[in-house]
Amino acid sequence: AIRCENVHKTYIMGEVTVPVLKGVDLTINQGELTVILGASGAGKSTLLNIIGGIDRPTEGHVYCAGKDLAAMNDRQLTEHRRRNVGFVFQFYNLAPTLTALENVISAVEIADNPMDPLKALDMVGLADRKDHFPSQLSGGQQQRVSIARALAKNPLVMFCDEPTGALDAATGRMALSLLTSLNEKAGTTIVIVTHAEPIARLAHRILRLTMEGLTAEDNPNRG
Amino acid sequence: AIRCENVHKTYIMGEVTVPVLKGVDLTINQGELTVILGASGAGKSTLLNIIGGIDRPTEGHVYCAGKDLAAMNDRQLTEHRRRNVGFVFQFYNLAPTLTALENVISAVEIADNPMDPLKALDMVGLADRKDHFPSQLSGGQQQRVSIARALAKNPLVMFCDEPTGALDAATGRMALSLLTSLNEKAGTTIVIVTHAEPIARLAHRILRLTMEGLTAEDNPNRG
Ligand SMILES: Nc1ncnc2c1ncn2[C@@H]1O[C@H](COP(=O)(O)OP(=O)(O)OP(=O)(O)O)[C@@H](O)[C@H]1O
Ligand SMILES: Nc1ncnc2c1ncn2[C@@H]1O[C@H](COP(=O)(O)OP(=O)(O)OP(=O)(O)O)[C@@H](O)[C@H]1O
Ligand SMILES: [Mg+2]
Ligand SMILES: [Mg+2]
Repeated sequence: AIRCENVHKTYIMGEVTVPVLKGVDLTINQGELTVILGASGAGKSTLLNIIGGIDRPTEGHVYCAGKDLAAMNDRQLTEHRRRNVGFVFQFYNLAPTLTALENVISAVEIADNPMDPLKALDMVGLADRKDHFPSQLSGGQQQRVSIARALAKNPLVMFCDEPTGALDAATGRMALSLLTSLNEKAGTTIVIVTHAEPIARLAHRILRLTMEGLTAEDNPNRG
Repeated sequence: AIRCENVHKTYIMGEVTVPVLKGVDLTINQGELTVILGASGAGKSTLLNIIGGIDRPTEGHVYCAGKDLAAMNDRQLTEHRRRNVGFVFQFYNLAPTLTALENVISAVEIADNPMDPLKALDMVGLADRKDHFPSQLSGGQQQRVSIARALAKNPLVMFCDEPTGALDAATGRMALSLLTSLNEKAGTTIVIVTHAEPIARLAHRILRLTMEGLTAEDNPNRG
């Protein structure tokens, strides 16, 4: 479904160059749950933003359902994302001037087949927080609202950057089971970036990112 | 060193009241490492902000070295915090218009006995990122810079809200060992809020916060 060919990303800060991705090749298979593992600073968010169409590589190509994302202009990329992609960012996910429920509603406005926004909030255990603004929510509650926002879109592909970082063990398990059941029941393609090894057990395929590069392995414990 | 007596915190949103802390009594002992554990939404950040002097209780008292924080006006509270307290917030820790190094330098300007800012950055493994702005740092790197900022102040008391949430296992262990060694060598009083049980093993004392209230236990594995 998604393919990277020789993807490079180098940041340039004045005279300093910061090479982050150095020729990444990868495949995300349609309908699978893929986990990208790696240490802090390895380049996981950078890679996710590129395959999610939020950022562009310095070199190389990203193909989504056969289409080269580099060939799209910004307006087409934005349209592609709003229709087909659910994104849970590592930080700053929510519009600060909208309540929890309004944040979810705004995400489904353009979706083809959305879930009821209040139901999505209920699935993450926050129906009773629907009228709170982000500043009136705990860290883990904000993270859960951003998960609900992505789930409610019923997207073809979900990209999640550290979706359980702010959650305790029980709440984190609940969030992950929402994702795995979406993958199993709706066939949604899901990519989870995390530094937490236990989450990798849920994956069909595990991609490990280090300063040296990316290696892929199938998870023997999953079909 | 820090004592809470019958601390209540209730948020009021129009006609809705949200009681969060309902009569909390606790003691933070000078020179100890105390961990506050609890699920997402339990009230940990709320409690930490109150004992850290960043927020005021709706009812009850907070005594810091015998002084009632409620008796201080905002200017005195701010002065008390800038001099004596290091704070690692759950989010939004860094000034976005200052580089990593400038962020640490700005924190030590009023400190009595600060560490060299570059040394503090080096201790969290980010000397080579000193000229990056927060938006040019990964999630875990931003979290480590905010830890360096608090460490560099050499404060009497450190308050840390989920200091390892964005860090991989190895980097998280490094951050925690910086905190435990500060506690052991400098005698700094440290309060760590977390939802992660393994961190509690480092504590002299563990305070568990739930919707019902707070319970305290000494850690039998520590002196
Ligand atoms: N805009 C930028 N300019 C310069 N360097 C950057 C920029 N954004 C990120 N970096 C650097 O790129 C590297 C990878 O960043 P990235 O955010 O992808 O890491 P990550 O694997 O997501 O880490 P974490 O687990 O801490 O979130 C980091 O070393 C970071 O300092
Ligand atoms: N300004 C506010 N107005 C109304 N309710 C609030 C406000 N701030 C926090 N709350 C509510 O208070 C409760 C406790 O929030 P707090 O941030 O202290 O939780 P927490 O234990 O730190 O959670 P987490 O582990 O998710 O960070 C939450 O249910 C939250 O919705
Ligand atoms: Mg990241
Ligand atoms: Mg919190």
